[in-house]
Amino acid sequence: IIQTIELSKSYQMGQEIIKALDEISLSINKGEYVAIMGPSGSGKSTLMNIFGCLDSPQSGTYLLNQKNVSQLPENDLAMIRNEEIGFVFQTFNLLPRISALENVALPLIYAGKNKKQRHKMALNALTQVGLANRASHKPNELSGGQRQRVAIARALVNSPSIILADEPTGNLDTKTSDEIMQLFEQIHQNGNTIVMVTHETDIAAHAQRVITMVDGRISTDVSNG
Amino acid sequence: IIQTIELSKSYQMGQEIIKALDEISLSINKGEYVAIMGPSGSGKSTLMNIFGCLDSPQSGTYLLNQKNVSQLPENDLAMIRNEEIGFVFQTFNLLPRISALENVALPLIYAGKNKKQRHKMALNALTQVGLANRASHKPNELSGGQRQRVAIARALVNSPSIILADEPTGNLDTKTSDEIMQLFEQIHQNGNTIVMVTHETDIAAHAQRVITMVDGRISTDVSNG
Ligand SMILES: Nc1ncnc2c1ncn2[C@@H]1O[C@H](COP(=O)(O)OP(=O)(O)OP(=O)(O)O)[C@@H](O)[C@H]1O
Ligand SMILES: Nc1ncnc2c1ncn2[C@@H]1O[C@H](COP(=O)(O)OP(=O)(O)OP(=O)(O)O)[C@@H](O)[C@H]1O
Ligand SMILES: [Mg+2]
Ligand SMILES: [Mg+2]
Repeated sequence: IIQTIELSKSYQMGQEIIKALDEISLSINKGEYVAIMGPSGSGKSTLMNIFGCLDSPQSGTYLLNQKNVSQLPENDLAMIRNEEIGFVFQTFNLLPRISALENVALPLIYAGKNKKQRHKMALNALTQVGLANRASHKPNELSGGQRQRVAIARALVNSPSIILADEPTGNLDTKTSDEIMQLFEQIHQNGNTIVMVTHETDIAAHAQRVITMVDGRISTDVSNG
Repeated sequence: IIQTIELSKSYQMGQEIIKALDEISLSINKGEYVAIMGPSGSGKSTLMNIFGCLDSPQSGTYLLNQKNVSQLPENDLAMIRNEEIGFVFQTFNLLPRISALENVALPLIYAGKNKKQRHKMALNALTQVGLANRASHKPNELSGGQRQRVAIARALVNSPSIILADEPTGNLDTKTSDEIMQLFEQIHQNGNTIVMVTHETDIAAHAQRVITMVDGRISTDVSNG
């Protein structure tokens, strides 16, 4: 479902060239649950942004459902981002001036749902992450872990078949983390694909396959069956 | 050095009253290294913001170095925040339009250091968190864990005697976390006071005392000598 062929991305800072991604080739099949680990700055978020069609590589190919993403028109890309992919950002990226419920409902506006449907589906997603009682709070009226969970609910609300989660439990206590892991487990058992960046081995243990990155390259790729 | 007497803080949301802090009484002595743990939404960041003189309680008393903070004039508070306390925010709070080096140097402007001193001290702090080679990057040109480390460097640059760190390793891999813990250990051995919110027991194990909060109250308070 996700395939990269010699994917590279560099940034130029004055005289220096930073290789964020260095010829990455990997394949992820439909229905897999993959964890990505690696040191700070090793390229994990950069790779996730390319998977999520939020950024494009400098060289190499990215195939999503066997289609070359760089050759798709913007309308197709927008639809893929809205209907097929749910993205949990490392820094949440919630809109500050609207409530948690409205933030979660945002993808449903693009999906053409009416107001009543949006309210129902958004409240359902918030309930799944334990935040039905915070629906009317704006992001600055929520704790760090609550904002993180609103970002997770927003990624799930349109029932996408691919979940891309960048450090989804970085701000959560053990009990709340377990609840999110159970939710992801359920989504995975429904046949969906999950790619999750995490720095915690306990969290990575929920996945079937762990890829580690170092300096923009893949260092190890281990499936535990 | 830090003492609270029946500290309370509530938020009113429509008809509902949310007790973020519910009559918290505790004392932290000079030179202690304390970890604060607890579920998402239990009041940890709210308590830390009051410790850091960034927020005020609704009722109860906060004594910092035996002075009642609520009775101090704003100038005194600003000086305390700048010289005595180093605060690492859960959401980093870096200024987006200036570089990592300039972000770290910011507290030194208030402290009256000249340009040459600021550059030297800021570069030193960045080196301590492993980011000397990212000094010229703006926050959006940094990874999540790099931004977190810039926030840590900024908190340390003025050598404050009290470090308040809210989830300082939430976005860091194990190796980088260990480096930050060694840095904190050094700061603690120099006689400074550290209060650190964390959701990871491995990180809390570096402290001498662990306080857990539940629903705005202190649930357990254990010193391991
Ligand atoms: N401005 C506000 N208005 C209303 N409620 C608020 C506001 N700020 C915080 N809260 C609520 O107060 C409670 C405590 O928040 P706090 O940020 O202190 O939690 P926390 O323990 O730091 O959580 P986390 O581990 O998720 O970071 C939360 O339930 C939150 O929803
Ligand atoms: N716009 C940019 N300009 C220059 N360098 C950049 C830019 N964006 C990212 N980088 C660099 O690219 C590298 C990879 O960044 P990336 O965010 O993918 O790391 P990461 O593995 O997600 O790290 P973390 O675990 O800290 O979140 C980092 O060293 C970072 O400094
Ligand atoms: Mg990242
Ligand atoms: Mg918090």
